[in-house]
Amino acid sequence: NVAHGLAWSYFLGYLKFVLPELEEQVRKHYNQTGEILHSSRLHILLPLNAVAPAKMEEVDQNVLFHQNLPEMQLDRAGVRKRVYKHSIYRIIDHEQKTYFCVVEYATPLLTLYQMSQDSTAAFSEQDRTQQVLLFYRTLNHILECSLECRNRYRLILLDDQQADGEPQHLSTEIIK
Amino acid sequence: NVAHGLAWSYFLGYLKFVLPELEEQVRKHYNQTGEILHSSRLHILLPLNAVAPAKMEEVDQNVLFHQNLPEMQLDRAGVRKRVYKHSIYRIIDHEQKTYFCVVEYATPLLTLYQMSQDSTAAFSEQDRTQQVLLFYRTLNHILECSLECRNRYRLILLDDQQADGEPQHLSTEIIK
Ligand SMILES: Nc1nc(=O)c2ncn([C@@H]3O[C@@H]4COP(=O)(O)O[C@H]5[C@@H](O)[C@H](n6cnc7c(N)ncnc76)O[C@@H]5COP(=O)(O)O[C@@H]3[C@@H]4O)c2[nH]1
Repeated sequence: NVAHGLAWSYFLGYLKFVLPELEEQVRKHYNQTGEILHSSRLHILLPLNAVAPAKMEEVDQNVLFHQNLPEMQLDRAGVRKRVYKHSIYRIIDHEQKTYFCVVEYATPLLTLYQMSQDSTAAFSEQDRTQQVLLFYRTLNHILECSLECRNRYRLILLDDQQADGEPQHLSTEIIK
Repeated sequence: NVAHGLAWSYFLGYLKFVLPELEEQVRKHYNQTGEILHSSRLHILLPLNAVAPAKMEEVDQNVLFHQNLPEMQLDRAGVRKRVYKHSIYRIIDHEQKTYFCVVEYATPLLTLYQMSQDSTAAFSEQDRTQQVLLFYRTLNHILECSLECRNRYRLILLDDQQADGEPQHLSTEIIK
């Protein structure tokens, strides 16, 4: 059950310490730029087909990279000053209003996608969809039990079949 | 089988693209500093007890942080210019000779360690040792089959029971 371990790794190796710092970085960003974010939660995208492109603009032109938040540096497992940062995106709705949000795909989905492409992994596309759902449910459960992370995130499950008919599916889902 | 997924994640989400770049970064480092490294391989530490401290100096005073290699930036899963970097350590042997090596602990071991501490994870210390071994064997197999990564790494399994009697166990193992 690959997804179970990936959800724990994503929480323990990332969300557990970046989520509590997010509010402070959003405040610093406001002090530096005067920009107010639509939400200081980390919006975490979970596409069911595990397709997580590097640039969201390729998926929906109403989601544009704006700027990175101030970075965080930590000594971890022998790597000194390892860098952690998030990207702010500018999202335009159907009325041309602008929203600034901190958004990113759940990176472990890249692992699930690539495993389904690597013949050594013996991992099919059906396994993959099942594992994305297991990742989502496990992560959701872990985060709900975590006092440090409560209310600091939003998990957004994206159905690619629904998205096929709607080019603005991503922007609509983020600002809901 | 948590370790199986963590090994794939560590390869697909990290080693597969950092290992091929290592030689180039070691060359850049030589151009900037004139320092020659004992090896341009990434030395990956795998302690059987999954204890991976932030600073190696705490484990063995003959392993001292020297400097970071030049960093690499990639757009990944919506995070723009995510930073990847490695640390160079200065290792002193029993004859006071100095070696420069690129070393770090295998980060997923932190996940295994913390899972065994988190009551929500239902993961015992026995599970943990078994999973570290499974991680090592899976990773070893994946890396041996990978043309891009061949000869660019060294996996170093560390037995904490052996280390207990020898304060210089870590430095000795790295420069073997
Ligand atoms: N030593 C080291 N230096 C790195 O820069 C690095 N980046 C990743 N990894 C390890 O490779 C594997 C794959 O990474 P992935 O990004 O898919 O998952 C990552 C990713 O989803 C998230 N995460 C960690 N660091 C960041 C980050 N800087 N930005 C965004 N997400 C991050 O949390 C997961 C677990 O991270 P780690 O537990 O640190 O170990 C990872 C993992 O075992 C690294 N290991």
